Amino acid sequence: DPEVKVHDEL
Amino acid sequence: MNIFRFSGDMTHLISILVLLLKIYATKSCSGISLKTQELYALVFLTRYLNLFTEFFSVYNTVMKLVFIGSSLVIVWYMRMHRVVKLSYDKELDTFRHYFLVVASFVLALLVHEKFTFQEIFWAFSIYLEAIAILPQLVLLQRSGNVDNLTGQYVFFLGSYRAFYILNWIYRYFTENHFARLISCISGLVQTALYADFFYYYFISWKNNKKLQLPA
Repeated sequence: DPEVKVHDEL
Repeated sequence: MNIFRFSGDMTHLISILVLLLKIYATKSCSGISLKTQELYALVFLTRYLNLFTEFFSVYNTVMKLVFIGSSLVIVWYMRMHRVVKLSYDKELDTFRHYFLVVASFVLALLVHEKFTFQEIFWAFSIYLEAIAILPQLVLLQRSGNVDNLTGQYVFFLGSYRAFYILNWIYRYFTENHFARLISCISGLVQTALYADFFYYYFISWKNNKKLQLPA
């Protein structure tokens, strides 16, 4: 999927 | 944020506090693997490269700083503190952890989300964390009896990633957020490595005996 995956987990 | 991830973060924080308590209260780091602590410091430093570039929440930023700071403080204590470093089991903590670093980095170069600097180091930190406990588990087996705080440290450290697995399952069904395969598989490997420790930890707790890992 095109949405940029961000690492919002620790 | 969900209860599983929050529980995981709190369990992780507790493991660090228990380790700091053990080192500070007993002024000893016997039974603790410096190599595992160094690997964890590397894990946090390479995972949180986005610390200053991406802001998610105060909680997220504060926890990153706490994890990076505490891991560096622990390594400093074990390497430099004039009293604590004397109790380091140098002759038992001989796991060649450089191989773990190289293997994780090579794997990160091969398997990653995107071939970018941050993504490769993120994947590296995920792979490295999965195996960072190995020197500590080997040291526990070699040092025979394990003091309570050290046992509790390893127990909480192993439990936190299990909560994260529940978090990924929860996010998959609720947010349709498919956690990265990298995190999931590494998290399963990481938790599985603790399996035999959890078994002996449970036995020692059930029989109310000192934790003994078979040599």
